[in-house]
Amino acid sequence: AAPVAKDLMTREVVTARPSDSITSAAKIFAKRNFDHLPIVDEKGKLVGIVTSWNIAVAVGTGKRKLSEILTSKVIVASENEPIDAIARKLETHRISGVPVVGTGGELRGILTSEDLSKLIGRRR
Amino acid sequence: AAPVAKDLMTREVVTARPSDSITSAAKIFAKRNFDHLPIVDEKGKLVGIVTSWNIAVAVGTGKRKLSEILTSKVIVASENEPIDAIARKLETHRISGVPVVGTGGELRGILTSEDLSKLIGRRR
Ligand SMILES: C[S@@+](CC[C@H](N)C(=O)[O-])C[C@H]1O[C@@H](n2cnc3c(N)ncnc32)[C@H](O)[C@@H]1O
Ligand SMILES: C[S@@+](CC[C@H](N)C(=O)[O-])C[C@H]1O[C@@H](n2cnc3c(N)ncnc32)[C@H](O)[C@@H]1O
Repeated sequence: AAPVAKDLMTREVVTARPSDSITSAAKIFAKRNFDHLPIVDEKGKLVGIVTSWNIAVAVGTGKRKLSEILTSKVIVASENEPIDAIARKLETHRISGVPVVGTGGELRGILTSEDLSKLIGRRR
Repeated sequence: AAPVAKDLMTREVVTARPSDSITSAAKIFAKRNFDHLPIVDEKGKLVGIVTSWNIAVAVGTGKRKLSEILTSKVIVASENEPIDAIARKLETHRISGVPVVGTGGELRGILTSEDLSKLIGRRR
């Protein structure tokens, strides 16, 4: 059968809190080679997403906290969502990654266009 | 035959100069929905690349110019390079996009993991 989100997603998701500083998120991106940071509240519930794009465009604006730049209407995928549907979702919304959530909305993983593009490398 | 870079690449590439400010690049990213900005010299020759990731990690460092944060050893693709080989190149270097260059090294286009992941959406 065609792969689904949980087959390709990264399970150890690095997250941040809305009250964290933009500088602290920049340091997380600097330490790692990724571009997506799901934002969760004190109970671990997904409340937003910040990408390196959000931080780049915040340069020179004087904004300080992640709560000022996060996108709150997060586009997500479910664990059993087929990857072709997810690829179309990324294309439609012009985004490069989605958090993967369980039936109760809890954060289970993250899947990016880089994970999907890897499959193209394995086609032949 | 399998698609090659020139079949999928974006041909109108937005570029910047090494002497441009980080803030001016942040404004380019803000206006558009992309993450990769090839850097060219006064003759149009490719001399580096800056991504939203580079700008994000520069936050709080006091750096001002793109010349201070660009990656100069640019990984590129050629116009007739098969896309599966390009996907493997992105994976190996953990990058999310490559400028596409002609035989003389001139910038012809840009191809990102988002362009490749779109193909997954069309598989069925
Ligand atoms: C349209 S994208 C383009 C740049 C980049 N490729 C990216 O995904 O951030 C930029 C905006 O999309 C938002 N975004 C990224 N992933 C998202 C997701 N899964 N759900 C909602 N918004 C998202 C970012 O927060 C940012 O405001
Ligand atoms: C390892 S990537 C990971 C973050 C992000 N996905 C990206 O591609 O920028 C971060 C570094 O790769 C560099 N980079 C991105 N595309 C590149 C390319 N085609 N050639 C060389 N370096 C590149 C960026 O300039 C940045 O310093």
